[in-house]
Order: sequence, then structure tokens, then C-alpha cells
Amino acid sequence: SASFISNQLYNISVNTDGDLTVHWNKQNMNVVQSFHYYIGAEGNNKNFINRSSGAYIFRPKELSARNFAYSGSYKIYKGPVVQELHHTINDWVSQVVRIYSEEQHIEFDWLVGPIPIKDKIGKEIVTRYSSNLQTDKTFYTDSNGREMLKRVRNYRPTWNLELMEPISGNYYPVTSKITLKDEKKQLKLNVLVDRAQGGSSLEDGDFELMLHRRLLKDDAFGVNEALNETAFGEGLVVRGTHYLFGGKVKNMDTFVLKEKELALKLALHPWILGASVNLTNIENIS
Amino acid sequence: DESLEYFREAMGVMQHHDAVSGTEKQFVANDYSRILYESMDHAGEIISKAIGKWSGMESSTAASFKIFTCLQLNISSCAFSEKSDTFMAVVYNPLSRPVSTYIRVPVQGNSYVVRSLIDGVYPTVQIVPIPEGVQKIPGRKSNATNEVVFRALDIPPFGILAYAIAKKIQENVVEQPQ
Repeated sequence: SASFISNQLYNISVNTDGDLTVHWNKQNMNVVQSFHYYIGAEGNNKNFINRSSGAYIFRPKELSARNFAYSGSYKIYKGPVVQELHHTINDWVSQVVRIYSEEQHIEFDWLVGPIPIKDKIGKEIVTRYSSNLQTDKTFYTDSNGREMLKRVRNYRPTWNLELMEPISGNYYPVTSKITLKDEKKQLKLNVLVDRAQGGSSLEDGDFELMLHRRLLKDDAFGVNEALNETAFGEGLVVRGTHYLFGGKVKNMDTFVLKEKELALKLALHPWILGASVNLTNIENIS
Repeated sequence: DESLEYFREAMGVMQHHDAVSGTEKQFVANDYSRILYESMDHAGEIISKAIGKWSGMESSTAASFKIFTCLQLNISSCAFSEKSDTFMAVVYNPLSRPVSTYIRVPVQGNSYVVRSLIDGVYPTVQIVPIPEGVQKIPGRKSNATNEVVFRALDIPPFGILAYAIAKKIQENVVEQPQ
């Protein structure tokens, strides 16, 4: 029991490649979650083709993301309130995966940075959720918390599209949610985000979200400096949360209601404040 | 209230498209952090007043009632909770519907008891370690190594729940000679 965390809905473990696998117990659905990075394009900015990846544009140098060499480990903590899987990928990428006893979602608390740049290569880190859903090039992203918009890979509804940049050309803003649907199996997979991020589905059944970027060249769109933020003399470290939530869409109303509640809870999480109290015995508090 | 003026000014500045999208220069980003921090700092008093009034704690504890913000909970750091053996956690729900959620409070010890101040109930508590990666974040000045986790049940809309959190004192067991 020390190699996985589970409840009545899920079974979560780490596979030999160091990726996380989520298996739904009662549904034919599984997800592999992994971290990858893109190398940012660098150019002289003299014309559009030579523009660098920067604050305003995401422009990877290569046609696919690179894998991290897994040098990490994981630890599991189980208790009556929460089960946690502390997963380290390398020195600067790690996460805590949580399942709470009275919640249906899986919480991914990711931590990325400081992104090393000693090799003088700008990097853009993504997390990818790859499922067995048949999605037919289609995924959905929200529009500032309003309606979900249908996105089709390599397609625009009002003109014939020929994408010169197949990765960034398929990236869309994800302000609160990204969704996949398998129309045949009637299965749905969502990730709710705690901040606006870029996201896409570059292969059927998977989606990815941009977590952190550190780039070494200005993109010449006006900011006039590279997206190379530092604090305390090192690159920034970012920590954030994704809620993974999915299953059968038999009862659509209940499903959507749960999703909305969860999204609100993540975006407007209760505030935790402290107050001093003069106590000698906790039993005496009325 | 004068202290709200800082928030109003911050709201004005933070509507700039660079503040929304994060395309500002580094110096400007630092300035935004300063503006937001100062707004929260000045709001401490008004938050204390409001919560003291709603909860009735202001009158029962007189002038000593003061609320402390934990602005670094995102990196599992809170000077207030990790330095005290006994403290109160006040949970405010900013939504217009009741919410039940899990509360995580960074601490140094490894055994705590939590009691609801509303109904006296003791929620189930679990202590989980803060991951090493988080503890090593540059600039994180915290001695917290664990988090107290418990479920706050049915926090009222725009309302608060308060919990007393105390370190459990390990009783010394004196073994009797046989």
C-alpha cells in the first residue's frame, strides 16, 4: 500500500518513467501526468520569422517538448483527512498530489523553479495530462470564466488555416478550465487552474498547461527585456494548483454544478487569517 | 475608511494590461508587489474590526483582538501560526454560498488539536510534512516543517468560522518498576 494512493474513485501511482498514472476504478479512463519543457526560440528580431520567444509570444524552437531525465523519487503520506504523494522530478520540478477523503477531485500542487539557465538556454515548462479518451482534435477552454469555447486543433472556424507554428498556433488562454470530451464513451476530463495559463491539446486525448517560463531574449514586442525574472538573486520559483476532475457525463446537470462549485472554490478560496488567543486549555474555549 | 484608500489605488493601477497579463518590466513587477503588500498591510486593522464585530470576539476580548494575515500561505509559510503553540485560525468565505473546504496551516510541531469556536466540535486533524522542495524555496524565511490539515465544514456565505489550534503536550509517562 506504500506505492500508491487511492480512494473509491481513483488509484494513483508513479510509473517506471517517473510519470504519474491515475486510473479510474469504475470507468474505463486513465491519465498519465508528466512534466516537459520547450526550448524558447531565439532570433535577431529583424523580421517576424526571427522573433524570439518572450513575454508576449510563446514560440518554441523545436517541434515537440523535451522530456525531463527523471532523477527523482516519491514519498507517500496517508491519513484520515488526506492522502499525499510527494513527487520529485528533479532539483527544480516537484509536486504534491492529494486526494481528500470528502472531495472527488485530485489536487496537483506543482512547484517549478528556479529554472536553470547556466546552459544559456531559455526554457518553458509544461505539465501534460495524457488520457485514453478519443477526442477527435477537439478540446474546450473557457473565456474569462464565461462560456466554454470549442477549439479544434489546426482549425479556425472562419478561414482555411495553414499553421506555420503548430504548437503555439494551437495554444489558447485557459483562465479557469480546460476540458476534453469523449463523445462515444460519454467521458469528460477537466483541469481547473488557479491562475490564467496557456494550454492546448496537441494530441488526441491529452492536454498540457504552461507552468513557468524563463527566457533569455527580448521578443521585441515592446517590453524591451527578456522574460528572465529573479528574486533573491535566483530565477523565480512558482507554486500553483490544478484540480483534475472527470468521469461519466450521465447526469450532466450534477456534473456541471460540481464543476462550477469546484472552480469557484479554487478561484475564490476561503481566506485563512490568524488571531492570537490567550489560552491555557483548549477545552475552556466557548 | 482611510485604510481602504490603499486598496482603491491598487485596484486602479492593477487594471493596466501589463499588470493583468504579466508583461510588465521587472522593476514594475516589483513595484506592483510593493503596492499590493502595502494595501494588505494597511487593511489589517479594518479586517480586525470587521471580523471582531461579526464574531462578537472584539467585545469579549476587548482591545487585544487583532487579526494577522498570512500572505505566504502559498509557500506554506505563516509567521503567526508557526511561532505560536496556541492560536486561532479565522476562515472567511468570500463566496455567496456556503463552502466546505480543507484548511492547511503551517506549523513547527507534529501534534495538534483543533476545536471549532462555533460549536465546540473537534474536527479530525492530520499533520503532513511540507515537501523539501518547498522548504528550500529561495527567500522563504520559515521554520514550519509540517502543516495541520482539517476540514472546515459549511463556512457561511460572506461569513467566518473560527478554530482554536493548540499544540498537544506530550504527557510524560513514568514507568512503574515491576
